[in-house]
Amino acid sequence: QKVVNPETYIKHPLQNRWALWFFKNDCTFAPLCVFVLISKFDTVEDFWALYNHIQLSSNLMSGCDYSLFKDGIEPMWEDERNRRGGRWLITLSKQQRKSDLDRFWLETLLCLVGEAFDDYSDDVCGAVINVRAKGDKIAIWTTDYENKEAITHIGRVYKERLGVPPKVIIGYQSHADTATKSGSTTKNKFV
Amino acid sequence: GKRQYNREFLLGFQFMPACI
Repeated sequence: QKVVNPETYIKHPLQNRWALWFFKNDCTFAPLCVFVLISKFDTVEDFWALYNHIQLSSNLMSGCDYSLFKDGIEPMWEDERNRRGGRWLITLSKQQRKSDLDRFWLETLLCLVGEAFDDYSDDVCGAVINVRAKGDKIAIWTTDYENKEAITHIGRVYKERLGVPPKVIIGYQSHADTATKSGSTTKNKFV
Repeated sequence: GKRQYNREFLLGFQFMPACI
């Protein structure tokens, strides 16, 4: 009898189970304007099975979001794990939708499912992509805006993985500040 | 330890035939 290498039939488990959510922001009937859970996965193979069968972000209509969060964390500020958290925010110009959006989002997903932030990956709650006519955004959400060590480590690794030039500054903002901001910009807690 | 996968490892599985 032939012995088959287990590598060829056992799926590769991820550290976490993840849930991919979809949100459409411009629906005409507000109560139906909700997050829709697309699917959950906890192996490398199932991640790709999902990723390969959904629309690229650049093909979504304006007003749509994808959110990838650890299973059990809802993709909103109000969730217990997000309430005292914040996000590393990447803002993209309109031109970058063609050149960078899909590439940045995939890289973000790979950082999350691959646990790229070492022990600080425990601070990661998820990531969100907002597709908007005025400019797209991608963010990694972490659980505690006071955990400077985790936030700065995650920010450094993330910036490097995206290939953002050192001279470009990215900011980390608490959800509390974003929720209560008066103008269009939120002050950065870390850069 | 954590189950960490680097980007090259993950990308290597993108077009693998699906496990059933």
